[in-house]
Amino acid sequence: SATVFTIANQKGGVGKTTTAINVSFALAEKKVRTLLIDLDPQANATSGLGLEKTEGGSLYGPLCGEGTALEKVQPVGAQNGLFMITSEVDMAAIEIELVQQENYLGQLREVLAPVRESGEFDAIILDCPPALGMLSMNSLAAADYLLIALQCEYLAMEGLGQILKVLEKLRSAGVNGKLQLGGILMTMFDPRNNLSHQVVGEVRNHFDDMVFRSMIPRSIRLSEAPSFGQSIFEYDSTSKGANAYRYLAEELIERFSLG
Amino acid sequence: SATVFTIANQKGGVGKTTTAINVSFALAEKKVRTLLIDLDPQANATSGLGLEKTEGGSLYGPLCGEGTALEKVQPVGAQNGLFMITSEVDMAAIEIELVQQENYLGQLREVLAPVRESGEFDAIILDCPPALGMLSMNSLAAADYLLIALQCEYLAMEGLGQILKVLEKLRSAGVNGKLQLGGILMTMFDPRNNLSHQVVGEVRNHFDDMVFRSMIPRSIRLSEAPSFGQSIFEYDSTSKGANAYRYLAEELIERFSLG
Ligand SMILES: Nc1ncnc2c1ncn2[C@@H]1O[C@H](COP(=O)(O)OP(=O)(O)OP(=O)(O)O)[C@@H](O)[C@H]1O
Ligand SMILES: Nc1ncnc2c1ncn2[C@@H]1O[C@H](COP(=O)(O)OP(=O)(O)OP(=O)(O)O)[C@@H](O)[C@H]1O
Ligand SMILES: [Mg+2]
Ligand SMILES: [Mg+2]
Repeated sequence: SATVFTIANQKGGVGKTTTAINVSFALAEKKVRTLLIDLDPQANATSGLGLEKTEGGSLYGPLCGEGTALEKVQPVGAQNGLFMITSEVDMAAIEIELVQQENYLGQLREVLAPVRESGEFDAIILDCPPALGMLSMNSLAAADYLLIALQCEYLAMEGLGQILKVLEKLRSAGVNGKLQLGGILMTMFDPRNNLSHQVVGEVRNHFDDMVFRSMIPRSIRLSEAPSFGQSIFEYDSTSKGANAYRYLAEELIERFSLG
Repeated sequence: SATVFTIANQKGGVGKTTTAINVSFALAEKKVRTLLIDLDPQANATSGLGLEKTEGGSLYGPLCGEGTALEKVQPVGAQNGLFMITSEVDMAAIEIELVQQENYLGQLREVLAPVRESGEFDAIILDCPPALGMLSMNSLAAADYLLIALQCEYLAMEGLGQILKVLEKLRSAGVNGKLQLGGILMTMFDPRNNLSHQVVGEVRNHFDDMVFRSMIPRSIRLSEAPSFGQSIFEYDSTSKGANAYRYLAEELIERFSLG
């Protein structure tokens, strides 16, 4: 059965989508069969990989009981072994739909169960919107591991406690007893900036080896790639950003025995 | 009666809070009596100005019908004429509370009416979370003008159409017939980065003079200030970031006859 990772953080603009796109691509490059699911109504992971935000292509239907997740899976042409379920604007309405359902925290878990057990994927990566609303909560209830993308900025550290509290609550309430913190990824690290070093120092002091060794540098090439609908590997395969995400993929493979 | 501005954008990390804090401070510096309201459960505007996230200090109670907004107003010691209503983690629960109320889009408007008409403020600035959920929708229903903070990055442009559609819907549905786009503020502009210039060019082509002349430069000083609980004016008053926000305050005063 596939290992499910959710990349969540209610703080906005911390590199969740950039990480979801590029770590999925890097895992597939290393022969880990990977499914990336875009749960954000903004659909940045969808357009960032050059796919269309097709109406009816997202998990909106399956989460309302219409259709299955497996039928929404499409290959990402640019990389063998990489598949995707895209998002669409309608996903924004799911927050209201889910609240009214019986088992409102477990809908995504139920919808993904056949996909996990299909044997087609080794890893499933969930990209979340910047909130702890129904979509993010559902993703935490469906995941084995939470990966926190943490920008090397002061304001980003403030929210860390909150998402860890939510993780603890979901675990202790029995919503998802298996859920664990998979690790904290430091993003947009700028070696010329004191604040960056201070934030990394503080986070490593607190969380020790829960912090991935790989740090993602602030790099203009990473922010340019999505405008071409490409991962960093297609856009600039030898850049610092590409190597950092390859290194992260290796850490995930090792830490969680993927593939 | 005070003019109400909401700083909203579902895209995360685009500089909403940094703008809310610093434009409020700059307006007060220019003798515009200003009230800043933190509607984000992350409470970054609260901690960014060095205030406590006091339990019961937010609009959570008033939005549930307990207490009034006026009693939550507190002065920001560092600047005469600047006041604030802080946020707290409980604000996250308001999304669920509001959906169950009768007039769920109009709650904030109702709660703020006595504050607007109190004669104590010339401008009210609302800082929103990165989502188009109940809090942001309520803020759009309560506002006279929407100010969109737009990061000079490709992914940030993607969501622009969505929030403008929401504005149109709220106006045409009669939820808030007065609501207008006040302007688009380009943030984190980096003159050394081609992408920054391209994004600004595209946005100005499309939106012409709806784009403020003032652009906020990417500046490390702006990201350091909140770690000291200070606005840029207390932290580094002669910096590029401080001057850009002063210039923006002047544009707002001129465009909307504030003060
Ligand atoms: N390492 C990096 N270096 C430079 N820019 C980056 C880096 N990672 C991401 N970016 C850029 O920063 C912005 C925010 O990143 P991204 O959209 O991935 O964050 P997010 O957490 O998914 O945002 P949201 O909260 O809106 O979902 C984007 O414009 C992206 O291109
Ligand atoms: N002009 C700037 N130059 C450099 N850094 C900036 C600038 N404006 C904001 N920042 C930093 O970028 C990060 C995102 O900014 P901010 O938190 O204000 O955005 P936001 O839109 O309010 O985020 P959220 O969507 O989470 O509410 C913060 O760490 C902030 O300190
Ligand atoms: Mg994202
Ligand atoms: Mg903010």
